[in-house]
Amino acid sequence: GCFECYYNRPKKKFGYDCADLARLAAESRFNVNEVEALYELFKKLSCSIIDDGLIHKEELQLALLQTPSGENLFLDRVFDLFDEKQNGVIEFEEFIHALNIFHPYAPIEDKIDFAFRLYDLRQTGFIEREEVKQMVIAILIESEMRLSDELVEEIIDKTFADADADGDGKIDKKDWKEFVIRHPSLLKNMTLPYLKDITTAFPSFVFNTQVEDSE
Amino acid sequence: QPTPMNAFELISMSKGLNLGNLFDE
Repeated sequence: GCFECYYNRPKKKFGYDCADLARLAAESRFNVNEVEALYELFKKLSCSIIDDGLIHKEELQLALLQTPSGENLFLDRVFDLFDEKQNGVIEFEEFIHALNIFHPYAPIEDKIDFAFRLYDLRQTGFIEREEVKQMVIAILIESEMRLSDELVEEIIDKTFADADADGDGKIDKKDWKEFVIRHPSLLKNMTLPYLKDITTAFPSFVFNTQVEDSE
Repeated sequence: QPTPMNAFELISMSKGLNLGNLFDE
């Protein structure tokens, strides 16, 4: 339980009380202590540039790419999918909802679906060849790899020959599901082993609880 | 010339998609 909970006090503007944390735990694979530990992580991320209790794109970018500036197609997609309300910031609830999908015990269906939505850049319900090319070019630029256009086309041809089972030139959800089940390594980044023992990774919430109690 | 990688294997290498970095202290 969390009767000694740090958050068991009047709600602040972006604060969460015990009931909120219990609800988030009930809605996810995390228990209340884990939600508290993730709140520590959230606070750290959400005050790294703008200290307003919300994760801005620059803050996510700083955490993932170690630089707040510059364009990154993939970071934009991740941010958009985390930002359920599409209001340009990630709230704690949204953070929990998204990380829940990355839990080692989350259903594979959820991971498959999230990855599909990530790669369906234009959100048409299909991963199209043009989108794949755009993403391949983006990763080559990001990793400073040089491949000839010919080789890029060859990689995409080969990928579509494998993934586009119905041969209509685009990857639909069914194609995608069958494809990633044949190539499970493609979902590797959809699981974060850290989430299994997040309270060990972020034990500072316990310390915070004690600080609050002694006041 | 080596066999080209799967496009999604390449794509999934992006740092922007590797959320494990959120947990780096």
